[in-house]
Amino acid sequence: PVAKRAVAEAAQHDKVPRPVGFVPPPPPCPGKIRHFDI
Amino acid sequence: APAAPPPAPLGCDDPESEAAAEFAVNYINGHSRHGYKFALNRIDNIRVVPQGLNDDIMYLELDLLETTCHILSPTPLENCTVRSFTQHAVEGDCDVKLQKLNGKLSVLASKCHSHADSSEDVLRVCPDCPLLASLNNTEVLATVSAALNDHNSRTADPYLRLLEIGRARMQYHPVHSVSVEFAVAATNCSAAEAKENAGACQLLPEDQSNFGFCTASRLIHPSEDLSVNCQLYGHQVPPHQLPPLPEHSTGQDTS
Repeated sequence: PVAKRAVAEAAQHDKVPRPVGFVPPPPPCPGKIRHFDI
Repeated sequence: APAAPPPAPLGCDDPESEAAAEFAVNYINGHSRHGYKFALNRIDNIRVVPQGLNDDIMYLELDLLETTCHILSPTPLENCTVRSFTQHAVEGDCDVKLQKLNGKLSVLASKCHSHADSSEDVLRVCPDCPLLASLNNTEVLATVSAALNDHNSRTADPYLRLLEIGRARMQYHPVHSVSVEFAVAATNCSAAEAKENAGACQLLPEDQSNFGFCTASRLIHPSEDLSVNCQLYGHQVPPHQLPPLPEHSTGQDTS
């Protein structure tokens, strides 16, 4: 019988180890501020 | 074979987004007849809806800032200074729908609203800065009228008529002063003719129009003083047929 692994456990195992110093890309929006924000 | 992954959503700082935003800002400035030119401050959001091969609909949310160039000024937008925070900045929020067909952009719809920064924000940074005043404030109207009369009484140039008041700021401390900016147009009268009968002076027809811009500062207390500076742009061929300017409109929204 196939036993369904607990999600947390599966997530733990499936989580791809991130390299040290990994910086997630900035969100695509909103974009940069060209002058100042009011 | 696995389906091709969907294209990554456009980022707000991607070159394609910036090109669309620049196109949209030029369209907005080119189709406005009131107030000032606006410059892009930030692309808040972009959404692309493919319609077919090389045919996309783009929805842009833009954050603009007012510049010091009146909308009738021939100065290119890139040479227009964005009004600083302490000059009581005005922000424009625009939603624009564009079509990109075979790489060519066109604006299908645009809606903008402008609003000034809050007085609290300005005073927090600059306690003595003048603040924007209502364009129909009696002291503002009196200052514009005095400034235009003063210019017309001193100049050998054509007699100028008021087109619209662009902005006005008032200060009560440490002195009581009013500063105004307004758009003007040359009439078919010389200043001397206008002294005879100003009512007969008409704005020049569109093909000879000569618009200009005046700034004036009036000290009210502790003493009275008035300084005026008017510049005419010279005749410009309108970029495309625009609705005629109402006589004394001071509309602020473009839509």
